[in-house]
Amino acid sequence: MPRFAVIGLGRFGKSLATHLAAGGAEVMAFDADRRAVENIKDEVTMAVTLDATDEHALEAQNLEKVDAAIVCIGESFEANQLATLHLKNIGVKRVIAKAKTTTQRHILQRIGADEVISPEEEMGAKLASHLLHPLALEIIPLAEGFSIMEIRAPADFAGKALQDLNLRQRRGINVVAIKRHYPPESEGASPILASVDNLPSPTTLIEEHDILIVIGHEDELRKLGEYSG
Amino acid sequence: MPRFAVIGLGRFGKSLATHLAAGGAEVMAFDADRRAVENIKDEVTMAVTLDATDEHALEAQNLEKVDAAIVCIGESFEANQLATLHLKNIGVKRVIAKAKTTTQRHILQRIGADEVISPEEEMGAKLASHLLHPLALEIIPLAEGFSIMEIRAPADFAGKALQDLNLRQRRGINVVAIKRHYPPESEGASPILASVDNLPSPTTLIEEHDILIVIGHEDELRKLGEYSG
Ligand SMILES: Nc1ncnc2c1ncn2[C@@H]1O[C@H](COP(=O)(O)OP(=O)(O)OP(=O)(O)O)[C@@H](O)[C@H]1O
Ligand SMILES: Nc1ncnc2c1ncn2[C@@H]1O[C@H](COP(=O)(O)OP(=O)(O)OP(=O)(O)O)[C@@H](O)[C@H]1O
Repeated sequence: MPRFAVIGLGRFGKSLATHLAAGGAEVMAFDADRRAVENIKDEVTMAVTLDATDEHALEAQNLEKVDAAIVCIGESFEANQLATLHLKNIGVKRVIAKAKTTTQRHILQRIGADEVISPEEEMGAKLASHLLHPLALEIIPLAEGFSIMEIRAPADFAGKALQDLNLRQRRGINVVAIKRHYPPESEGASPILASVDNLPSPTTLIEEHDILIVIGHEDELRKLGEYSG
Repeated sequence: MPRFAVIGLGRFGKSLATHLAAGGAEVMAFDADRRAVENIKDEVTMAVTLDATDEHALEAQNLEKVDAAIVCIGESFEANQLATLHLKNIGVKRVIAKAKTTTQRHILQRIGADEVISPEEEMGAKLASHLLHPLALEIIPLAEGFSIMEIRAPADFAGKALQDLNLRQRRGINVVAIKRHYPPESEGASPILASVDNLPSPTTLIEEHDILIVIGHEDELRKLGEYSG
């Protein structure tokens, strides 16, 4: 079972720790603020109040065996740096730290962080790609303009078979999976997931409200979006 | 051409505005801090210094025609709320606002924000799924345990054809695309992308360093990760 240590339980750290625990990992969560520790203690394996800039306090937690430790301290860059340094000294094999600026990123890399992340910047890029592809629910950029997208089936696809749409020949687009939902039971409820067909055949019919997982060139995928304009 | 207004150019807002502009959209960027405006003016269509809590200043910018306006102000929740209110009053059809807490999210929804995002929380969830699936480079959760993953080909796949691996029959895993990179030219340089095969055939051979795009059940995909343990 993978084991992680999360240091600093602000919005980012708390979300990280609770999702890791929900995904089946063993999670040790730390924060200098007792209330932050109280808030999370029922959702993780172990939660401890400590000052991560105190090397002896960290050493006492037997962290050398974790698969990764993630430092999620933002406001005080000194605390962020010291925590990162101590974790590497203790022998944690993978330390991931959070940076607010490129300068902070360089310093953290220099002092031994194995990975540095910038949550705000990455989310800015992610929201941009959602806004640029209005139909797309999820996007994985593959390479030079190629992407995988999870898109709502355009309105005029309903009732047609994949072979009738001829997406592969006409537009080089491959439909690799279809997600189907039943309409929600009552107004405002979220749709109930029905099925995932991850081996669609040429004769598979597309229904209204289907979600298609497609691979193709972004310009062609964007044109799909115009279908349902 | 899609048109967006980005209000507040902190780490998140600046990243959003520059990625939207790079993706081909028309972008109007606003901030109360002249330096933030100076920093971005060469990368967007138009950048203006103004206080977004001043309704008359916003009205003068002809924002009613944008496809969406995104409010990226964090520290001052009052400014975040006022900007959101003014944008809806001006007639912007889609206003997206950023919340730091669930209470802020509820208030923003009540006063008319069309969408509310929490970048820190979403990034915490995203990093958690990356840590739980060490081989995976990108993950799109499809449904009930089904996912699409972009994974590094396990070491013992190299030199084998897809039909030899028999992933579909044995594990219900479908390889839908293969990304291939040439080795980097020099130490430390990033690998050069060579090709994307988005219609792999049963006889396609997998090479070392290939990246596979696979669809299947998460438990089976996780086992793939153990291959290259
Ligand atoms: N020396 C320290 N030891 C342990 N925890 C600390 C230390 N310094 C700060 N923290 C904790 O780290 C958490 C996050 O820190 P901070 O608020 O500085 O970052 P942030 O970037 O604003 O967070 P987020 O964006 O995730 O909400 C807080 O809960 C804080 O109590
Ligand atoms: N009333 C306002 N009008 C226009 N811009 C504003 C206003 N108030 C704040 N801003 C700008 O919004 C930007 C981001 O705000 P702030 O620093 O409060 O948020 P943040 O959540 O810390 O940002 P990030 O996490 O994206 O760095 C800053 O550049 C700030 O100058």
